Amino acid sequence: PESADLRTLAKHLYESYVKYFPLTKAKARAILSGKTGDSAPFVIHDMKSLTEGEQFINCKQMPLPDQRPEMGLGFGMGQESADEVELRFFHRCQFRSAEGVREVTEFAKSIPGFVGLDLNDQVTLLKYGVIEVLIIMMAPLMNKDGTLISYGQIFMTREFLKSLRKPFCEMMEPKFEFSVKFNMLELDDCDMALFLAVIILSGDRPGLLNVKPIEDLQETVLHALELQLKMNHPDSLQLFAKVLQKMTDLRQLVTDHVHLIQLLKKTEIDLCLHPLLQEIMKDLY
Amino acid sequence: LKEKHKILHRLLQNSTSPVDL
Repeated sequence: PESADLRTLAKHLYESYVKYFPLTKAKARAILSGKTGDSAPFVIHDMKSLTEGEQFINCKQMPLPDQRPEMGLGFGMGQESADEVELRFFHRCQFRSAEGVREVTEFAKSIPGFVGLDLNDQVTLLKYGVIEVLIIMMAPLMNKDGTLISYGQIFMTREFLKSLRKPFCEMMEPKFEFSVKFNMLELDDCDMALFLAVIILSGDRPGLLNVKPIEDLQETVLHALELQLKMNHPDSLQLFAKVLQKMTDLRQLVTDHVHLIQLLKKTEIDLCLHPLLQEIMKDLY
Repeated sequence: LKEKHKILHRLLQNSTSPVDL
């Protein structure tokens, strides 16, 4: 009976994951391997294709041609400097990240017992967990050559991201290094859903008021994850331990990411951070 | 803590549409 409960929990978290995260690993891997039947993603590999990629997305979202010049979203790129294009791309990434925070919050709320926790502790768990979750969610979108962005409509090459000016060029490379290794574990979407819930329910986040109920919830999800991995990957030895070890790498990645954003705030005069991301990163590490 | 995290708090209390963000 206990195993049946754990399987029910795994199914519930998988269903929430599919409901709140629009691009699943299954879909992303299908796009990356060209098995979708739809057209291949638009490839961004240099500044010219970046501006064309913006145009590609804008045309899909705003098909009325007479609206385009007023939007100021990448037309007449001739006079625009690379710095401006990079900064605009960074702002778009921020908006997508803020939307990602909303998706992760909805997923967290669907974890049984989460909304019953002290509200301050819910805020703390999300503040410290959300960037870790977003980095894990990036892994299925990546391969060694680049990453899907814009809900899988665009593929941006790793070399192009490395060619951006400092410190933009340093932002994604550590995530690629992590993702290539993480993807070797070959987790599927159900494994991922349980792992994300384990990350969110970390009882050692600074400032938690009532740790015990969080640890109790995490323990149940950990049991569900262990059972899921044993059933789904019977030949993968020590997979449960290997997955949990990734949590240490994740904390370092988030610390480095936040330091880079703080550096950006000092060096880029025109940079405005999204208020939600500001809230999360303030006094984080 | 929730006072310093008004948007997160709002997201936890109600779902917010992408446009609001």
